[in-house]
Amino acid sequence: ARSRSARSAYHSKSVRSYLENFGYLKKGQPEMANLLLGDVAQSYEDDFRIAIKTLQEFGGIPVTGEIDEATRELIKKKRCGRPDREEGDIEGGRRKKR
Amino acid sequence: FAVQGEKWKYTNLTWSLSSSRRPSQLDPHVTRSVLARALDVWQQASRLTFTEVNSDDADIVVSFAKRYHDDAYPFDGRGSILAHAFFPGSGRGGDAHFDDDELWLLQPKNDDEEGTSLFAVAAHEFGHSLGLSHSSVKGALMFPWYQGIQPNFVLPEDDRNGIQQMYGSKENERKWGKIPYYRPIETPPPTTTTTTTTTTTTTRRPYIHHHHNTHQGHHPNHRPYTPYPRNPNLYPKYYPEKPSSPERPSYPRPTYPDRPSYPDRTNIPTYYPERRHYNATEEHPRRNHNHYPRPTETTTQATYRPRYPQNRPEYPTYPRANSPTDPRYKPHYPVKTTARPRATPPRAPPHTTPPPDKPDACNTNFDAVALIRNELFIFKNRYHWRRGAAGHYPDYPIEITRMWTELPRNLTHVDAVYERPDRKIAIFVGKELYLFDSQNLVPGYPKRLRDLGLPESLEKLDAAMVWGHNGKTYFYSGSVYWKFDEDVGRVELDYPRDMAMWKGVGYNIDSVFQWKDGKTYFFKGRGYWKFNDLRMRVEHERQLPSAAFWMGCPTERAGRREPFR
Repeated sequence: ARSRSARSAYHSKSVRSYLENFGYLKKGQPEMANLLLGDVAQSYEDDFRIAIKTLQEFGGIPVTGEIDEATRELIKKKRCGRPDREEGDIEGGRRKKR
Repeated sequence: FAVQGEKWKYTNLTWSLSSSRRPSQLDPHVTRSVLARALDVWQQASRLTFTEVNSDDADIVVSFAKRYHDDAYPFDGRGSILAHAFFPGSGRGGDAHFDDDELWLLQPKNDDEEGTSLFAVAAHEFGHSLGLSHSSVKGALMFPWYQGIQPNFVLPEDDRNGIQQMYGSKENERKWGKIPYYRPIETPPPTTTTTTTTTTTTTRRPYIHHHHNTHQGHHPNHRPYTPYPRNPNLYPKYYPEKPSSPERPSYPRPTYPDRPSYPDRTNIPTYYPERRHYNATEEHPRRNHNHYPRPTETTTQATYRPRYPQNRPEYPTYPRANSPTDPRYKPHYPVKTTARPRATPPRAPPHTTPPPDKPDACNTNFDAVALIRNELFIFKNRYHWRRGAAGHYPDYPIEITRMWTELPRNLTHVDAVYERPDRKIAIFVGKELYLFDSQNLVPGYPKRLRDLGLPESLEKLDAAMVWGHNGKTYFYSGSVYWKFDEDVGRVELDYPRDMAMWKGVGYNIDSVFQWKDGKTYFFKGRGYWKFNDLRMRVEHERQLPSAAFWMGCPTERAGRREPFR
């Protein structure tokens, strides 16, 4: 069970890194994320799910908000190194949400 | 489609394959031909034109690189990330980088064949170079995930709409003409010439295409810019003879050349050409000589008088009245004659001249600053100062090698210093890390930076610190930073990242460390910033002078210069 949870944590980390690299999650949050507790941590989880959904929508696969098989396949595919959403888009999205 | 926002200000763009970063596995000649085809995809759909030039100053420079390659977007070996390109702009704006580790295919492949079509990826990347972002439309060229390429590829509608929104379509150009900000480039003159015998007395030749790129109106007296010399008698090579028949011109359309036909950049006439003299039988490339008598074979110096004879070498020049070159010169102001030059220059008093590289504590920047065993160590050149609980140690600065004797004897400076969580002292010098247990070099050191997972091409670190905010180690160099895993002894995978994360400190910092108050301090030049770790930005946009606070120098001396902002 421990091994499974470690693997899942690893996958989660690599997916987070992918989401950050391609503009779905704001970069730099890992520097602080490990210090956050309670509501703030919950907010990060929400952002993560939203980011997954946005990725799924952009990639044209079923939008589940979960790291499912289709999402893993999408992440493995060859692609351009530019972010799908530029930094301004994320900032703008946040402001709109608030 | 998505338009990023930046676009080129002109439609005639230049491109080149980088001279230093060419593909290691591909024939550069064929590669250039594939790249030209990829650009043609966009040229066919818009008013843009692309000219290959043999220069790294082109608008779009294409290069092939592996892993870390001097930007914040390192490649990842074969698979996954294939390439990236920068949006329009100066410097590296518009440039396209391809991962040299990929298996690039120059020809369309069979379905079972491994590899990635260079044409497909290049066409996508050039979309970024022109200002398009990724599109979420599956099948569009700007869809971020690789989709291969069909044999008879045509630009999908989504991308066509995007590029035409930015630069207009060919149809509109035919209807409305060229856009007014068309940039003049050196183009060969028309291959057909009209008759040169004319009875009109006008001085304007009928076969010249006039560029209205200057901001002046179409005035009858205004002679617009012409990008090549205009006198056929003086420049016959630009004015080929009339073609033998209109059906078959003697000068065929240029085909795709083996080498760029663009002339050397130094030969391009600029708006402000170098100052030089043009003699009577030579025409200035752009100055209009119609004001003067036309030089002919019978023209002599006496009949052809230029406007500014004093600037011409064949005319004798005379000093102006009362000029310093005139022997009769008298100054307009009284000359002091009381001060005599000293027979011998004054000698510096003994024992006060520091060695040439010994820094002035109150008027210098720092190579590295670190808190070691709760004492402040400040490094500059081959010296360091030390500040303990009782203040600055006397008799400092001393050579760094007196404290850490196993550093190289010829040490000139250190790049970064920090105390690791296990209390060992890490000193970075160029491409090497020296690790000391107190004053003793740890066996196995020095280590190379690449052994820490840093790129092979990295010449040095700017700074290193353990960030008090999370206890993790960070390395800084130029415009990027890395997070270092002390347990594994390597930098973490998704680094380097851009320094923009550390808002307010900019690039190329000198040093960073955590002081006893738990705050982070960044140093650059002769100033420093206090950093707010929670807000992730500097607490004060304007730097404070380092010498006054950290070296105890008087403020009037340390604060003389305007701090860096």
